[in-house]
Amino acid sequence: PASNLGLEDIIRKALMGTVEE
Amino acid sequence: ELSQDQQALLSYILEAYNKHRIPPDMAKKLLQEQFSTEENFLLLTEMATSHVQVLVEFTKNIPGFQSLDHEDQIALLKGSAVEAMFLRSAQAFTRKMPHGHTEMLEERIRKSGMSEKFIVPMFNFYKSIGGLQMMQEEHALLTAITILSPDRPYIKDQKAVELLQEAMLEVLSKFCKLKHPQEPQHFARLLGRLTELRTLHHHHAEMLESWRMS
Repeated sequence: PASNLGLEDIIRKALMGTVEE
Repeated sequence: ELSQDQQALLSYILEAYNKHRIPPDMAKKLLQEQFSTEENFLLLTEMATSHVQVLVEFTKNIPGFQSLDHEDQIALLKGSAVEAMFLRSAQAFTRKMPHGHTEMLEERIRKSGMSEKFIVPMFNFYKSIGGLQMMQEEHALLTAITILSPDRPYIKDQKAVELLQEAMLEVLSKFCKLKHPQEPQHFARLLGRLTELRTLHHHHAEMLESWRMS
């Protein structure tokens, strides 16, 4: 789950536009 | 008065800010049945993750942001995420909520395992934001200004960030003069909240550190 990701991972993923996954 | 470009910038930021919110399903979870301390903690963590995703989507829409160096974009978001979240939650807290909801949210936060030492300043901040009766435009601009702080760690091209932030500050300053002609201090008060946010950010880092230790 996303809650296991660090802040930077969440930001990088969201910046790449993979939020909807 | 706002120039045409500034008006366009403001409308654009406002639209992005309104469009990117925490999904209602997620927000609703907070108001459902009581959870244990651990479940509360997990729920707030899930909220925070969603909050960061929403924040990134908003930030991508700040004119000029995507033209910044990619690693600088990450450094800006990393450095400001916590402050932007406090700002957004302050807005949620000060908005008029159905009877009993504010109390329930407060209760959930109090029962998430955070110490009073961190909770008290947070609620004080929420109150200080509430006292300003900010307009949606002001929330959107202040959030953008928080994100575009050139002094965050690891920023390589500070000048480029500064230019973007200055443009926002100029719009906010003019907007405050236009909308609050009776309150010449309004703009300064809004900027004062940025200092408070830095303090909360500092508390938050301390709190994370103490969690890691335990």
